[in-house]
Amino acid sequence: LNGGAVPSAPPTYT
Amino acid sequence: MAVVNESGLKKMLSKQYKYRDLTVREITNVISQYKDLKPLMDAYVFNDGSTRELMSLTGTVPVSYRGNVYNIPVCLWLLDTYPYNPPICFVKPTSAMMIKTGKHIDANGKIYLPYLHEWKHPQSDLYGLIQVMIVVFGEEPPVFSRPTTQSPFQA
Repeated sequence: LNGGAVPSAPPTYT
Repeated sequence: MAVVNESGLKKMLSKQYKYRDLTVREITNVISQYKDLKPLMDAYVFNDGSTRELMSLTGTVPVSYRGNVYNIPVCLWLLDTYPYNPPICFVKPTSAMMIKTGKHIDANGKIYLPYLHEWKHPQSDLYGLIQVMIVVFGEEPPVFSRPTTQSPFQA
């Protein structure tokens, strides 16, 4: 079973 | 979760896809390289409100930004005329993310790229598209994390 990578994003854009 | 192989994909695409074998070959190639993308059949809603069951590649692509790698969530919809029309591509922010609109991303998360605009089979394909996305998103990420200071857990 492969659920795939956990989505992630860069720290808050300012 | 079922193992997705070529014959399984062919069944999923049934007769609806006009160039099914080309499409299956591309999907098989891409998911062997980008293992966090999965082929899914789901209802796509067109601008006029009509819906159609279409194949998508849904999951994440690894994007390197300022020295860190992020798994950017995307969904690439394949029309039944694929590969003679480009995929319809979106970023799919989680609840912890927000879309950063810009030249390549609108407020709905739809992705605009010259590669899609100038799409021409067989020069253009899913593998090339994803490579372009990774480069473009590495310069200008389409999503950022939401600030956590207003978390309801702190209320």
